[in-house]
Amino acid sequence: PPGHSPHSLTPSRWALWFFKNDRSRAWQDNLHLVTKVDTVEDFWAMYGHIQLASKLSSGCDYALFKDGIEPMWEDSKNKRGGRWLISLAKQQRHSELDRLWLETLLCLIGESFAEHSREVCGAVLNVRTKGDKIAVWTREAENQAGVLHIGRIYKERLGLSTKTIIGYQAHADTATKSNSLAKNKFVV
Amino acid sequence: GKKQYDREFLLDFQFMPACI
Repeated sequence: PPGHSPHSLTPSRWALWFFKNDRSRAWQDNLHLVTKVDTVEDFWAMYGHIQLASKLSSGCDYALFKDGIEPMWEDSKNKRGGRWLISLAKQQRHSELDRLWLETLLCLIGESFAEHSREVCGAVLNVRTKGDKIAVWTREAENQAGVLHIGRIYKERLGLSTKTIIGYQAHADTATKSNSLAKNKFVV
Repeated sequence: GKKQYDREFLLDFQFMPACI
């Protein structure tokens, strides 16, 4: 069994953010920092205390980001980056969402992308009536080798079939178009 | 240093009681 001393998530401390849609307030006022974790033990304590993704109301988001990076395009560590986007069908909320989101979190805290893990900024979950979304955000959309490595590992870890195609979109493109129209810069 | 944890290792901790 694992030992008793805490297992550090070196080099990263991770911050969990929660967004609850309240149209009477500005977007940033709806974004709340929940907690920061820097050990495996703290991560599970946090995970055990928050609602499962599938239990959140529509319009809510979770985001897990490296400490010091805010979960928004405007952050200097995000603005040149982009995201690997997983769009789920409505019925997958009950069958798949919790597993896929947990797997995403484990990819992040486990630094699963080898040396390219430093390119990862965080991950975002959007719970939406029209279909939930999960995305892994990376720092530099022009880093083709890093982005593709992360995409391939991520797709494999999610257990997606080879027939399923996932796309990477630069935030700069997403910001100027509606999500469904932003073009894929890379696919795996 | 950099630490990489595989998913099975991380999952082993999920239901461990917090021990002080």
